[in-house]
Amino acid sequence: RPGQGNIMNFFGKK
Amino acid sequence: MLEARLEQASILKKVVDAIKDLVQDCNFDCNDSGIALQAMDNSHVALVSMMLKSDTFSPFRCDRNIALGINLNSFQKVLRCAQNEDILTLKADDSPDVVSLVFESSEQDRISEYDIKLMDIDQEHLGIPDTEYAATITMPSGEFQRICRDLSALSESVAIEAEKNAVKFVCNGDIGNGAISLRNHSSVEKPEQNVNIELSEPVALTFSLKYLVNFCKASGLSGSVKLCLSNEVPLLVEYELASNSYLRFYLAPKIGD
Repeated sequence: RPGQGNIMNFFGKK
Repeated sequence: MLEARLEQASILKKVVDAIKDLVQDCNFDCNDSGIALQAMDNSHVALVSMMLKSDTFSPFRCDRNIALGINLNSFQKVLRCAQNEDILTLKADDSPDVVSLVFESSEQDRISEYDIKLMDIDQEHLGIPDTEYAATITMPSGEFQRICRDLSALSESVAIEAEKNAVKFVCNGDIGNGAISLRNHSSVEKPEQNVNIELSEPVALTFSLKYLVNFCKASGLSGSVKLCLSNEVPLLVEYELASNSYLRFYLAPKIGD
């Protein structure tokens, strides 16, 4: 998805 | 075992209605502090985080950690069998194959009992860092819903710009542009219309309206909604529920070229 951020880039896996 | 009694079935009905178009199968994680859920949408753009604290229920009993893997479509079908004012009780064994729901009418002597088959869901839990947001906006949930709906007719995305005492929702579309500005507003007579903007530094971020419109399905859960923003981090959209319970949505921002 160009232009759309991915939530996993902000919140790491536990 | 789990036994959790809700005075009004409507809370759970509304929660499931609000999230079921975003996430399909998810674990309801039960322990002595309450029932929690965390799930990402398929495209990993949004995250739902729900917490129903044990105080939301009366009584609440859960001796061990139990994960109830539920298909939300199935859950919604069963919850639709409950009247909004019914008393709802969730029950499950320690290693359950099913979750049981009992709906009791307070006015009639009717008791309805349903089971939902559980599924094994291998779900990743993300660590959500505690964030001091640069801007926190509290506004009527219906107002936010209307803004998102109106702007989604014009554009796929909205820029949310918070500055001192004002927040602006701006969109640029093929047919034209739109902008809605809200200022701090407080009224003793109509506190439900209050808008409060707390700001430590100006913020401007762009988000997909499709997701925001989806989050707004939770508007029936609370008269107000809280938007928390900081530059370059996901937006938090929070609906506060009674007893410190909440339904939160996180949305990754759009990234500029």
